[in-house]
Amino acid sequence: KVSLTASMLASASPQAQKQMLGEWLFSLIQTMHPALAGKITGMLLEIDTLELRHMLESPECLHTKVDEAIAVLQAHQA
Amino acid sequence: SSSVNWPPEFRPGEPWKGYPNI
Repeated sequence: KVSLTASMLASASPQAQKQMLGEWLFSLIQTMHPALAGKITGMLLEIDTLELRHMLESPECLHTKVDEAIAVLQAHQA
Repeated sequence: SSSVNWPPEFRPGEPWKGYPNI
């Protein structure tokens, strides 16, 4: 599991922040939806970095966004 | 259709290039 903290993000460039958030999101989503983890992570990285940082501290918010992303992805693929 | 490739897939360990301008 990837460990990520707000202080780690605060010291990184915007692009590096996206990368770190991507690695973190992927590691979490992979445990829930292994087959879709890459695509879902790609979708969630469209979200503003500030909101992603909020999700870092709010598992409930994260799960809501993951569920939304899956619904959008399935609708897109249908 | 360009939508076929959406969304870009994140691959751990590889540089994320989905949204270079963000």
